[in-house]
Amino acid sequence: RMRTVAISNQKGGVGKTTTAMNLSACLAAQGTRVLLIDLDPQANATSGLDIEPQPGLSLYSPLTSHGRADQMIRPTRLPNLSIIPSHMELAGCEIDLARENNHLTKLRDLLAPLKNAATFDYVILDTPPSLGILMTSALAAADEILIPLQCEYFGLEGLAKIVHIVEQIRSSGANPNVQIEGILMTMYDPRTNLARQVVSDVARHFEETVYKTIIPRTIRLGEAPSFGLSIIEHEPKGRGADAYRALASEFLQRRQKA
Amino acid sequence: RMRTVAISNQKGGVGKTTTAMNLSACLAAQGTRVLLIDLDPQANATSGLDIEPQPGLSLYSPLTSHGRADQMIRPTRLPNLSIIPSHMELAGCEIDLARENNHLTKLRDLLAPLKNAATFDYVILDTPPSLGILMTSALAAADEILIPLQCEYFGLEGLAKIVHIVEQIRSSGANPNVQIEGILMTMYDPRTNLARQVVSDVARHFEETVYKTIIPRTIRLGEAPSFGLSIIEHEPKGRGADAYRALASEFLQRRQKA
Ligand SMILES: Nc1ncnc2c1ncn2[C@@H]1O[C@H](COP(=O)(O)OP(=O)(O)OP(=O)(O)O)[C@@H](O)[C@H]1O
Ligand SMILES: Nc1ncnc2c1ncn2[C@@H]1O[C@H](COP(=O)(O)OP(=O)(O)OP(=O)(O)O)[C@@H](O)[C@H]1O
Ligand SMILES: [Mg+2]
Ligand SMILES: [Mg+2]
Repeated sequence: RMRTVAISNQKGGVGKTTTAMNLSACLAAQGTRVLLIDLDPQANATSGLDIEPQPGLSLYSPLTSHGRADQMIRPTRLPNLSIIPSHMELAGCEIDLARENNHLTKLRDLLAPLKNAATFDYVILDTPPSLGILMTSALAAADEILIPLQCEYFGLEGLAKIVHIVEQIRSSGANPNVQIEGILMTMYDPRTNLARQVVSDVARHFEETVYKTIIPRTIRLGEAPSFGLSIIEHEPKGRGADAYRALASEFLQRRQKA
Repeated sequence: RMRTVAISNQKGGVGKTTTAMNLSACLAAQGTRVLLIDLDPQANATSGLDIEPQPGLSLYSPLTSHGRADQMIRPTRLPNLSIIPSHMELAGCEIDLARENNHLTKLRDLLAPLKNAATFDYVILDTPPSLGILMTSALAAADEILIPLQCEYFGLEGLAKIVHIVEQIRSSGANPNVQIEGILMTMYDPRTNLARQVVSDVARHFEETVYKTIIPRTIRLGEAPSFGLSIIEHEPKGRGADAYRALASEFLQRRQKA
């Protein structure tokens, strides 16, 4: 019953970490048991939730030499939300794993025991902006992909690429059932024509896949990580918290229908 | 006399491509001969300057098998500005080069003949948001690094990491003389406390290294790439064009003093 969702888009700065953190926090606040795994060596989700990145506290060693994923699980301040933190050491995976033949399925195998233990309802993977091994491993380990899409030109350009990469992962046999579960429009600023145009273009091409919830660009959402807080702690009554709560509800509703 | 400048920051979406494109365009408009090299498989600088990414038209084959860099040079619409475009194929370098021992200096060796030909005054490298081989190769090939820094928390967090990576490249002997030439504050929105705080923190720590020019967040800067235009073509009299022209002047002035 546990589902693994990768928050992925190789384009940088589109709101992957902000979405991974705040979707996880809002799901946890609604009683869902969530494990957030930070697969980005930048460790933004780790520090954004006020956890100090530490060498040895990441999936680096379990992925490249020894150890189990569940040994890296730590609680956060929020009930129902646990995290596997990241550290810069994770960047070593790009070289260390490249030399192994089965690098694509290493993460999937590492997370399999968690699935059987069913301690969590959802595992959310925050991924780095890249086309490298950490990103493709996450796509191979996930049941479904949620793609944050910035309402700007370069954001739209990147969408065709991530769709193509997911198809490759599916057809290569590394993860034949992986689906693009949803596309989430982020940093929406209604003042710009481009934003409105991108939203209508994407809705026309991807119809049901696009989340109805649109995340607005707000100053507080940009600020929250500097206090080590999720948006529902930093500005519980603001537009950012409302949007991410609505996203969590829509996320759960889509599963009930499925 | 030709100088190679890498526009680098492993944090995603901080304005690397926007800076690489618009700094190049403004330098070219002032009569400086510039070659922009797109080292990001996303090929945003390529499409942002209205060039269609094509397989075989990138540094992929020269880096991993055969061919010379100068065979990939194409003109752009702007006088004095040429480009070596990118294509998704470049992502293959992460795996193909990982298996070679001298992967760090391949790009440097490939660009050496350009330096001797002295056809260009500056080579500007746009780099991907990653800690992988394309990024580290660019740092090993460059004479100097210009770091765009978004005036937000995760932007500031990333700064210590890129500074550390550049030090590693220097001490490893791959590029003993590489310097961080400058830090450029981007997407500055004076309405937020955080932006003002980040600017003053960075100015205190890095003093002279920080460019006096600050790039504001403007709707037109976000829009320009969707028309395949640099900012000086899209909105020549706007705040974005003024800021990047000021950056180009400061960039040249810093060299005269050095
Ligand atoms: N809706 C929003 N409104 C305002 N600022 C936002 C919003 N979403 C994200 N941000 C800010 O924009 C920047 C980029 O967001 P974030 O780091 O989440 O993107 P990312 O895709 O995870 O980046 P990377 O590609 O580096 O992993 C951050 O500084 C973040 O605080
Ligand atoms: N000063 C600015 N004002 C408004 N929008 C901007 C500005 N600079 C960049 N942008 C927009 O922000 C987004 C991110 O910028 P850009 O793509 O240049 O960053 P990047 O660091 O190259 O990203 P990546 O890490 O994916 O390579 C783009 O959609 C761009 O158009
Ligand atoms: Mg992130
Ligand atoms: Mg870029």
